[in-house]
Amino acid sequence: MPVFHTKTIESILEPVAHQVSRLVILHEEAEDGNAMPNLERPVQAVSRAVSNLVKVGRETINSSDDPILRQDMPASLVRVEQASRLLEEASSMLKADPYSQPARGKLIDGSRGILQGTSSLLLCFDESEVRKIIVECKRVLDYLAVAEVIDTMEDLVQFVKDLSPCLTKVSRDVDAREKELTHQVHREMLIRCLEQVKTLAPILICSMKIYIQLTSHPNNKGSGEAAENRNYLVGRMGDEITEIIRVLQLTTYDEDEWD
Amino acid sequence: ELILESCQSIAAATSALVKAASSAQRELV
Repeated sequence: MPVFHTKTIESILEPVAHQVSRLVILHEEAEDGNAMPNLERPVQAVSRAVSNLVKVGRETINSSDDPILRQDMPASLVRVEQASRLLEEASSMLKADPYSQPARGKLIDGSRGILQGTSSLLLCFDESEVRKIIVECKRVLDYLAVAEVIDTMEDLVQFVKDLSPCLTKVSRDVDAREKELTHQVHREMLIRCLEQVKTLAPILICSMKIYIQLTSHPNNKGSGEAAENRNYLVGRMGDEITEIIRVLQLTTYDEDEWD
Repeated sequence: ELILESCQSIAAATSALVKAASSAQRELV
């Protein structure tokens, strides 16, 4: 089971997670009783990278129109900054005493903190990207809701003009997202739903056209059945889009749901 | 994109730091 739910997050965090685990194991096996080397330079490199992230993070927060990102991201930045300070303290303490146990503790806590803070920041950013796709999905749902009141060909033409770019964007974004996921089950669900949406869209338009043609005919025969068929297709498409929204929000941390 | 690049830099720097710390220990074990 993958630990990180996207390939981007996995590629960034997995190597460092592996290194931190190794250090923790060494510490727990009490194999870290030897003198520590001078870690001043690598710690400075981490501090510089953290300062840069804090700067970029604040710019992202200030320029974002996503209130959840604006609310959640600062805590991740604080977490990373605190961890960086722990590493700086560990480095100074180890310079004075290369055998210092409290310094080793700070080194481990700091490294873990960097990992956790970076992970939480990446998740926060990723969730915000997912919300952008969900906004587009909800726009499709809004268009589907008006399908039932369209009863002229002019309105149908406008409906198709409005819906098509929106559906294209959803299709492109969900397709890209599916390729990003590490969880095979979630990927397959998105692929299946998207295929259904692509299949149903032209059938829905066709059913709307049939309904309009039948209602405009003097005897109006069969329009009730046509309306039912159209409504059924609206419902089916809506269900698939709603399922896409649900799956987009799943992470590998939601595994209990699949047990 | 900048966020991802910045996180990548932190991860690489932290990885190098932790590697330096743990390698030094292993050498003498």
